[in-house]
Amino acid sequence: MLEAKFEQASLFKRIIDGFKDCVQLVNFQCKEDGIIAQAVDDSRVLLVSLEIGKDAFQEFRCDHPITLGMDLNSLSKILRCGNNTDSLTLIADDTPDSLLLLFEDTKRERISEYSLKLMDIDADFLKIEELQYDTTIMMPSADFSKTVRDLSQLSDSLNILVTKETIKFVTDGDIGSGSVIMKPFIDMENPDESIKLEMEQPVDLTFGSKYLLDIVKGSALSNKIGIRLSSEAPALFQFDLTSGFLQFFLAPKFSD
Amino acid sequence: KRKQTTITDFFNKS
Repeated sequence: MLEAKFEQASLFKRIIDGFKDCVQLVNFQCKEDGIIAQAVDDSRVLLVSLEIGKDAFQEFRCDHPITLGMDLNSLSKILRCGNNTDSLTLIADDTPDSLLLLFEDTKRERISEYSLKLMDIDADFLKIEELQYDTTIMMPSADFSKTVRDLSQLSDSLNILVTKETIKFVTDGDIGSGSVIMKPFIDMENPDESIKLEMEQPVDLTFGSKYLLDIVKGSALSNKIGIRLSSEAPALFQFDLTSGFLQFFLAPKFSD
Repeated sequence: KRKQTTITDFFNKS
């Protein structure tokens, strides 16, 4: 039996909205310590890895491990039916055919109940190696989001270059070119506005703009984004939850 | 010209 209660439905909505546009069919694995999910987009360039720890829930109980195979388009339709401030409880039995979603507005004593049919999804679970990264950046997710949205208009590729003191985003397309340069700094009054850079090795990496545009949709989950880059592995873009995270692993483009 | 790699070039099935 699974009973997982979010204090506010908006948290689960923001999580699902953060990756529903790049993957559609996802297995959510529920265990006693929380819910995890992993999915790769159709082009196999972007891997989404989600972990919602039990502490992110107001109440969490899962007696036996169960897998909930869901179509995120269908799940989204149901999530839109609840109000953001409603609590949301996910309920499933040990061998579920469907997931019960219970929205409760405690002030008005209003309860809405939806049932989502589950699917058998045949998806590989990839083993994500503990990677060594050359560079780690922590920056406001809104800044990263704006930079990606702005530069992506010019080209289908976006270049990220990091040297000791500088993070540079560069694009070069048919209509012109653009670059945004940022330096690390500490904002004492608003620590979330700070840009932190830890660099072991300089990096010069190119990514597909369309995938970065998918990744920035996770920005509603956290004010900050962690970006970890390596010359020889997929980049990791991470939004932290109060307990858990939404991670995107993005395979780079290499010179032929 | 740059070639797009895939996730499966880097990660294996568990």
